[in-house]
Amino acid sequence: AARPTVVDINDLASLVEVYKLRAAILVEMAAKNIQQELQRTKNQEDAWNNSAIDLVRASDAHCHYVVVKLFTDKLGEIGDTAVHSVLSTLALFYTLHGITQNSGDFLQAGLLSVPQVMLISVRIKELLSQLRPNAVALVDAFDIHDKSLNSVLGRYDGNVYEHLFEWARRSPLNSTEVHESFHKYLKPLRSKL
Amino acid sequence: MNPDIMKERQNATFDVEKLTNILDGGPEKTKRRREIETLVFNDPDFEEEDPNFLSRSERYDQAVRKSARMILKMREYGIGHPDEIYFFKKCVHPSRPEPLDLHLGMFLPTLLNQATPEQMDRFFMPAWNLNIIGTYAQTEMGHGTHLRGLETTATYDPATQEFVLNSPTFSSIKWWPGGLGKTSNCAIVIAQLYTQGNCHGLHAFIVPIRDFNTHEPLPGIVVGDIGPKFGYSEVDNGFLKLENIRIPRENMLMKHATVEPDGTYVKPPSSKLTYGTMVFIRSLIVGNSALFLAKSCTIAIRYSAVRHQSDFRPGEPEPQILDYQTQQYKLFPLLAMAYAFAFVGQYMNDTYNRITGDINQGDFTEMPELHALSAGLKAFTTWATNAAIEVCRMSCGGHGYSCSSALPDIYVGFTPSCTYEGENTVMMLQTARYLVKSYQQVKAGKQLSGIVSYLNEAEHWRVQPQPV
Repeated sequence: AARPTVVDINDLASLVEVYKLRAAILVEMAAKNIQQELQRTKNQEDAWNNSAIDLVRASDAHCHYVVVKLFTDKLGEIGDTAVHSVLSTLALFYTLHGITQNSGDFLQAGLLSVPQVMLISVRIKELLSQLRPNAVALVDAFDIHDKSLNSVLGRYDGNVYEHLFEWARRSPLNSTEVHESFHKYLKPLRSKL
Repeated sequence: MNPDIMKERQNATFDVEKLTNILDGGPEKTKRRREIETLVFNDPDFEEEDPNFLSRSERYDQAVRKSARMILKMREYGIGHPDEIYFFKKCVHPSRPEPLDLHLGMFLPTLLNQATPEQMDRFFMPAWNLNIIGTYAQTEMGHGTHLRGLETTATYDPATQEFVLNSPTFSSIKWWPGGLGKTSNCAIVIAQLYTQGNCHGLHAFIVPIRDFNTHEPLPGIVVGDIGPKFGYSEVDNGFLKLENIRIPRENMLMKHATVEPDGTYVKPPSSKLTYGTMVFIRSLIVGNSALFLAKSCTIAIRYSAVRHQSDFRPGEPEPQILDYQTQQYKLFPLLAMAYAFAFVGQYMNDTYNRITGDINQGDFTEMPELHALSAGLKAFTTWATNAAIEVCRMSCGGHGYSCSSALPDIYVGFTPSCTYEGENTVMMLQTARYLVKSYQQVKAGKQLSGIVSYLNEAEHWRVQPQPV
């Protein structure tokens, strides 16, 4: 019962389908593993425990599928062309990056071939360049107020270094020019050496 | 404005405001969020000492002060919608928990979901007015995620129509609930119910732990703070030992299961209803993952646009580190993940509200799926976010190590979510149990609906790789 997958690495719907198949196959593998263990151990609890690594892997694949599916579904709700374009790039990037991080699953299941995985790595590099001009705008869109972020490095105005210095000056260790530990420990030590 | 970051904004190809509206759920919500931010951030009552320069006790003290002001201000401004309360709180205590988190986020919702109308009359308004400050005491020193292993007992005494609560062992001492140590005077205690000689599993009981006037611990109650933690300095996570504590029969939350005055037990329509509050929190955690990841990415990417380092070609100016492919490869997957999780968070919020509505109408059909989905996505998103925050910190070089970057605080503020409300591996196994059960149902000829409906296609999974 062979059903070939048509994987277009630029087509999100096709990639979501591949994630779905990966999840389904890993669930099936885990379920079959439990059955095999059950034949061996005759004990449901031991069979479950001996299959736990596969079960977590199946759950992980299921959740990953849900995430890519929901991300892709969301794109259908976005009317603005420019926003849709940048989010589509981001969704494609997320989906392809997930494949490279879990390429073993996709290859083992026969969902992708080695040349396809190599092609995906190349595509990811292209997408990095494509995303680069919008990187700051994409984090700006989270619209996290400076007071909420409370980070010198992440300030909206980017004036990092002057504020880094100002922040350091407020350290309690700077409340006196000479810390009392000098008089308590170092100075007496010096006289003993 | 730093010229590099100004240039970055000029190069953007889309309208940032429109994307913000999508993330918020509409322009009106963006507007309202900013109104709340303005209320909090321009209010001198919420000004604080930088917590990085304070001791733990000072941090707790400052957090209590701010929380007390927060309650008053929310009343003053008429902020009552759960989403707005949640957001107001996030502004007052950014990236940090606060001493009333469990009261607002678990005690009140548990009352709403599990109390009878009579119990609501008794407890809700005092809790709303902070005469009762509550927490949710579930986890024990020796048992966390495995709820059936909890050892605290509540034994019904029909002679006095009271429950007698006990912590029979050291491992049964309640351990970790936020606000339990010093802040709360009342706890919803999850305990094994015994009546007429039988154990009926876990149920929730409202247990006063401190005198409502003096705040002194009540007789038989041993309560305190569990000590410094990896982060969470603002919260008095506590311990609670119960020594023959008697509470009236009416203090068991009885919307679903009941104990009659003679001790007869009437079971709930679903055993999972006791854990409804945990499902609620797990659903929230998914959106919270997106928020913490968004914060970390904002810091790392803005800094990477400002920071210049080394040179591509000798003699040329140092480029922005965001121009290095390696830096992009570290950060852009996390940026994409932040967006993915933001949309998953929206979905979980909607799904939780929809299915909870059904449950309130007596329809429990989708509850197993909600449990499985919230458990799995909680684990998936928190694991990924936890690792991602550390990548963001490392991508800021030496300055990422400074508390001024906020990344250490974000990390220690987030990492407990991999453990609380269900340890992640156990959560994944819970989801797996649902998936395997669903798979077996398909094999038995049943058609599935919902997010696992893809398992219906079991006969068509044999696939072949395609040539490129």
